[in-house]
Amino acid sequence: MKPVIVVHGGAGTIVKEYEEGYRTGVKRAALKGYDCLRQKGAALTAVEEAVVVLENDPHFNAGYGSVLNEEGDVEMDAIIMDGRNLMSGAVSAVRCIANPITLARLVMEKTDHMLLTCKGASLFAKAQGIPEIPNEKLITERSRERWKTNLHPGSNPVVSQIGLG
Amino acid sequence: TVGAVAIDSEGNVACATSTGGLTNKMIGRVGDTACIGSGGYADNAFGAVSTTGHGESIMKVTLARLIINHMEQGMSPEEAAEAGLKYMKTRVNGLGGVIVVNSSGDWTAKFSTKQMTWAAVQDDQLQVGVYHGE
Repeated sequence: MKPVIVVHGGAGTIVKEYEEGYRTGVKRAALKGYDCLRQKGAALTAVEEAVVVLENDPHFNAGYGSVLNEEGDVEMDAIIMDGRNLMSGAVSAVRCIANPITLARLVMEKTDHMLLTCKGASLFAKAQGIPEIPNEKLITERSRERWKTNLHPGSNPVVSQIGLG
Repeated sequence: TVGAVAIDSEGNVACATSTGGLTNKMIGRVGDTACIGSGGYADNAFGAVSTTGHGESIMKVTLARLIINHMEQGMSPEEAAEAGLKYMKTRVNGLGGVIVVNSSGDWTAKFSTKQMTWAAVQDDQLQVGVYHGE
């Protein structure tokens, strides 16, 4: 079988100023995953490594660069699934970690559960030795500006995102 | 939202999806990403899917599993992705995007939104796109 990897960086707003950054980001992620596959790595590891690249890239809404909730805070979700055995792991409303996808893989591999959320996910991350980082480290200036704009009277973040991801 | 699907040299497939969610979302709001069959699904028998878009709509139609179902019935990744996104648009007026690979290594990146950033590598050939037609 010839290996294949496909990645996406979301279907949200494309700011023209950053368009090249989006393209470069998904290219880097795809090549990272493909490099893993070319070295006979598992599809599961390839998709995790590709998503880690995107989570670490501030252009994308995941990990560093995540959008903010109504309180101006980051809450992140992630899922990973292995087609060999239908094993899956996920986390939701997780804070203060850089790479939720890696935590999702640990949920899959180290617990009998499919999904850990919020405080439970954080406690599990700590128990697994995942470094805790201040949530502020995940917030970009662009995310903060978007959040502030959406707080203005009359703004409607739901309407403004129609037609986007 | 970001995601990846892959098939390795052993024919195993996998998917991964990660997100910060919706801008200014309610505290505790969880969308499709963390939900199996919505944010992603992978089964060696058929393929793997990762989704992005309006999370509540994706959850209503369990978009990733829906696309897998279409491939199970014989559709190509492209046909299955188009059928899944069309169903989500007509049934719940939801928009989104998907990346799909099947168990033969055929793949697609499709979206009903205005754009979706994607990239793919097969046979050492890198492809990338943002807008329809790329």
